[in-house]
Amino acid sequence: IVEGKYHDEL
Amino acid sequence: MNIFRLAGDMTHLLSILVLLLKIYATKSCSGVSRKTQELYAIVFLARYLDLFTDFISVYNTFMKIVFIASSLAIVWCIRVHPMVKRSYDKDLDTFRHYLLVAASFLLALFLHEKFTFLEIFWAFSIYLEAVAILPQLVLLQRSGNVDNLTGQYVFFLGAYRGLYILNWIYRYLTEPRFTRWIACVSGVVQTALYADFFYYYFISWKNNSKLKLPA
Repeated sequence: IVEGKYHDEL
Repeated sequence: MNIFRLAGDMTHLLSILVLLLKIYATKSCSGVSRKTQELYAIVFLARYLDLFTDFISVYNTFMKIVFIASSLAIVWCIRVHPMVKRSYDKDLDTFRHYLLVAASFLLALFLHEKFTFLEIFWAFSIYLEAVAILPQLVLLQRSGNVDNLTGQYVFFLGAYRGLYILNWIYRYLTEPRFTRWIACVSGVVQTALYADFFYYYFISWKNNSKLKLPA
């Protein structure tokens, strides 16, 4: 998972 | 990804599966607010506009598709499926949910991360999700006794965002520049709205009695 991308949450 | 967020996503998925089971098994949507289901469909459509443009992971894309497809399927069932549609009680599901849509969108125009189309719709979806459960909670209070599956559906739906709060605390403590004020504050408000439901749900579980919300 590309963490830190802004909306990485559902 | 941390255990709190994974648990939150799985709890959210579980709530949807419980609702699908209830509708499929009983061929009825009694006690289920169509308006809340419609609000959730709007939440997912507004939040996942970047579904095809922003790839984060297979898991992320898969779950977004599941959430969009399931919420639309549930709305379709309640609106169109002849057996289920008949059991929808529109006289009880009277919350003026379009006001929630208007207020959330208005708030998103003022409070957002960036003034861009995607960010305004993302903030709109966050605010709308915080209040989307209101028609359902009002319906539960009106409809007196709540069947087990509907009660479990609301319980898991409320619990998932509570687990997300633990996820935000964990990420705040472990990631240097982690700040998600919009999602955090909105998530706390959303979970707080379930407070009285959680209380009566716990009482009914402890006394092994039927879940009943005071009118």
